[in-house]
Amino acid sequence: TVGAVAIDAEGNLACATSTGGITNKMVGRVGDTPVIGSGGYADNQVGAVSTTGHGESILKVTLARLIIYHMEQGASPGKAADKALLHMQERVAGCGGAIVISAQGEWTAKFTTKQMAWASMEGGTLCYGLNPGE
Amino acid sequence: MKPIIVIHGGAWAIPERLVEGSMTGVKRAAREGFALLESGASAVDAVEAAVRILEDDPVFDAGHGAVLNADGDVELDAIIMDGKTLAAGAICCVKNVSNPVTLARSVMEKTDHVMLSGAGANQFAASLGIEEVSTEELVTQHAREEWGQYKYSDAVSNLFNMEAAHD
Repeated sequence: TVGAVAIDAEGNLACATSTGGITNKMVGRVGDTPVIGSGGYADNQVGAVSTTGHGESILKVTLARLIIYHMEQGASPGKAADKALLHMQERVAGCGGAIVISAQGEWTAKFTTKQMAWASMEGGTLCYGLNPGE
Repeated sequence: MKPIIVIHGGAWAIPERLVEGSMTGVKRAAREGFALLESGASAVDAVEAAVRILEDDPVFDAGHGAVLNADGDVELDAIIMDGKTLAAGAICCVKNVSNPVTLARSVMEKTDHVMLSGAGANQFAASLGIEEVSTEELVTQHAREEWGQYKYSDAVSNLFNMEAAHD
């Protein structure tokens, strides 16, 4: 699965997520990716999210919208993503990750799997990581 | 507002053979998506362009690089959402399309709907003149070999560090 979130010069937010599924998946099975609020969500008033990970778990907690919900309650993107991913792990034993940008331009990349390749560009600065804490 | 773009290439246990390619791919998508934003493009344009780069890169499980389902076929899913209007477009179980994210954007901008699935989504792609690509073109040799070897539940637990499989 791949995804992107962005904020443009006008302050507009967007998200996109795309996947080829899981090897040997049941024919017709659909995971979280194309489901609004699970594979992604964007609202100029709050933030934009793209998710990745175990699709059925992400669907059960509507991960993208849950992260947005925590941000609506005042959490930073990092804290909102951590809280939502922990909830998913505790409630449905699912692992995954998310990239998030807030309407104020704060961003984060968080995951509970072993790894997640991520990169960001802000000004002239490229940030990137693969393992937890990077 | 200062433009920003953030990219992911999937959260899982990334095999060593894919680590370098994954990092190269996400960095390239971030740079090119950001260049668009700096030139005045919209956030929607930037996320679509960035995801297309990753869909065209066989290192990633999306578009070219997709894995095979139980029938040995490809089924692709994608979503795009515009935070300004809350407009969204999605497609699922689409076959033989290079860039599912662009088809999802067409659902958002050219229909009254949010999601199209399977044969209907492919029919919509054909009506837009989107060129079909063969399954062979979308799938890597490694994905074929993996399909032959993997037991389903093992695949899920190995990839996502967990015991549960699908429901």
